[in-house]
Amino acid sequence: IWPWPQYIQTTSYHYTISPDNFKFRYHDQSAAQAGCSVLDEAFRRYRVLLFGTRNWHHRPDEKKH
Amino acid sequence: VREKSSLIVYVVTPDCEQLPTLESVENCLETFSQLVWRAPQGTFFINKTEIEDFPRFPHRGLLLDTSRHYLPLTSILDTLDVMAYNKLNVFHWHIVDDSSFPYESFTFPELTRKGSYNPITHIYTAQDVKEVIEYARLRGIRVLAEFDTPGHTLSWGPGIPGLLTPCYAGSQPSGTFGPVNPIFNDTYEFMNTFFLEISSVFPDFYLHLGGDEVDFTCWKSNPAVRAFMKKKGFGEDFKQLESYYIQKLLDIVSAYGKGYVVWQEVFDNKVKIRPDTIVQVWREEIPVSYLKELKLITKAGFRALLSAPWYLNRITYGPDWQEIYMVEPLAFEGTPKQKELVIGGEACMWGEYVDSTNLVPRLWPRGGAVAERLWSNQFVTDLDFASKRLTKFRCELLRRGVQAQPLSVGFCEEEFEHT
Repeated sequence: IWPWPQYIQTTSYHYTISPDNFKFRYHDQSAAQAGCSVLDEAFRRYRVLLFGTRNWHHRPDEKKH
Repeated sequence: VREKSSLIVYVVTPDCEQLPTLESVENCLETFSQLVWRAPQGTFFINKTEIEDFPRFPHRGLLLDTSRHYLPLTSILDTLDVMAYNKLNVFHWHIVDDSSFPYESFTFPELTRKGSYNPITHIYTAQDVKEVIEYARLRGIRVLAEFDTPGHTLSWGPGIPGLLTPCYAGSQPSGTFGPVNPIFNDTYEFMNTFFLEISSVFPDFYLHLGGDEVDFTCWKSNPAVRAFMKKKGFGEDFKQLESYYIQKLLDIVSAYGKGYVVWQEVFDNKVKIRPDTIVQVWREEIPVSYLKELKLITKAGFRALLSAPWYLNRITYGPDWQEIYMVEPLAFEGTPKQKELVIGGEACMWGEYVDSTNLVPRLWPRGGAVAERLWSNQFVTDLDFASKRLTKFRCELLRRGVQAQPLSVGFCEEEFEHT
């Protein structure tokens, strides 16, 4: 991670993330909710940064060389 | 392996449409995005991780000079993206200087028409400025505009005749011009109107008013200026004349409800400034070392910003990011209260030898060294650890389309995706 956080503890236990199913969500009690431009836009940008713009509904190995 | 299908965001304050301020509480998705990794088969993973994070300094800036070489709007927007990846939160827009005046003023359009490299192509329109401010806002970045005076103003001269001081050779005007002419009321009337516009166009509470490297030789040569000095009782001390000008300018800007940042000379020359002024340290050794300067500024009770060791436009052969990284902004003798007055710093990219062709590789990942110094806690100083992470981060920047330069020998998997 860059820049290094104030506190971080990571484990080897890991989860998969499927671009098809993954969603950014607002907590029910969050002061900001859907329609908050800063966060809505950030969710959109970071989805692209994480998974790119390809259509993940296709099987990921379909176009592998 | 179980699947995670959402990132739930809980925001404490509802200010979605507001602009970020120096006091904003920060958080972002950047950390999360860096935790996600991809196996060679293409599956995405995230390790179970606990993080608590907040910045060490609230002002983590990047100064871009868009006057010595014009930077296209796209270069500025792309830079804002990479700033966000590095958690830099202030874009110090050094928008005009001696060389050109690309800011298109609606009150004084002649400034741009006669002062920019090209009044059609090499300018920033009102729409451009709005776009930069909004693009920055959406990334949690403040835009701190700098209109440096009374020095560094040669490009202002053609658009506003009479604004600059005519220099003399003996008893005759030499045909050249020096700093803003501080002896006429017209000068302050112009500044009053101009900064009314600037205060409304740039919404951040702070404006950067410069105040550095004022050339006294032209003022000294001008008989009217000398007569004014005599009348005011300044003797031969041109620092007092500079103070007179800056003081009037600061009064103008304060009247519009703005705070200001100034270069260290304003403090060095003992100009009377408001207690909430931020003083930016840019000189490494003169008049004193930058750490001593920080000590003096904070001892006088002013907040300070550090830039002196972070001029990224300077290049050396080898891993110069390490020197940048190892700077400790609080390594001066002072009380804890003094140290609290150092609110951060800025990496600087001056434009003499930098334009859109070399901006990105010169800025990144070296700018990241400044970013981590200003974000992470003071004990994060291990160069080997930093080197491994910064090398990897550079590869992540490549993956995101940023042509960041290598730190040393090596390779990135991501390079293959781009070829």
